[in-house]
Amino acid sequence: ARLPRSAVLKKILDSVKDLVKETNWDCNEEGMSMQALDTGRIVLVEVMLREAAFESYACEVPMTLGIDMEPFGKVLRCAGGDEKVTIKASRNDQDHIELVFENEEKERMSAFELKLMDIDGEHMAVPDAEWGAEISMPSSEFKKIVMDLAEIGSDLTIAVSKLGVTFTAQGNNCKGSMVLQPSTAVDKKSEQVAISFTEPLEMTFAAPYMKMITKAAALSSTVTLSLDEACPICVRYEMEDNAGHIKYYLAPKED
Amino acid sequence: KPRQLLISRFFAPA
Repeated sequence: ARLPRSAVLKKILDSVKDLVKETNWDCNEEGMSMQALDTGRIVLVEVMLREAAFESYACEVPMTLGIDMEPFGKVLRCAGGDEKVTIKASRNDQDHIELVFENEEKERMSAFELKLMDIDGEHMAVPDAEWGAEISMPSSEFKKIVMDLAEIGSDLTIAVSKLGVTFTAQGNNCKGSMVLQPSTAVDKKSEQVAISFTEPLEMTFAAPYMKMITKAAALSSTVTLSLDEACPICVRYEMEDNAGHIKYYLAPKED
Repeated sequence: KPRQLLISRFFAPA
């Protein structure tokens, strides 16, 4: 698998490393994907890197690569953001993968080997829910709201009604709420706030987890929040050019 | 204080 720039892979790693310590990457002709629970079993993370993300991609036989995210991150940090990354996994020798970083002028090339692990990852079946509410908004705006309100209180309540979407945090000595209306003024798609809902709903989540989730803002300029009563929220970052996505399912808090 | 629920309450192993 060859990526034109290591930046995408670095951002993906940064988006999951606080939540997932080790995980299986499933490789098949469609691309590379992973699904993992955080240690607290409160968030399910799904990453999909489609063939479209790669400069070249070939997968003769489906393979599962057990990867420890810590050393993987250390190796990736050795790659310049603009350097080409080639990941090779041999079917005959499945105890490691090779990573090669090359910069454009090829005046520099670095090669790494990463030992693979045997991880008995249980896959969770995520039902295709029809959502009671969906919000799409700039990922940077969602990140700022979450980071700001997480300072106010550890519980983040998200309410969707005809007023728009209201984010509320409650602490011991302060409380804050921010209301977003669907934006029709701005024309740039990536700046718009769109809200659709079938019935009003209000749910509460752990702000520290939502903070970790917003790190994926580096991957996509927009984020989609999908909510349904008594269901984990799905926070989805779609990468452009159908390159793939990262989805977080965060379990709610019970009233 | 609202109680944190776990993912396994909503999603079953595949």
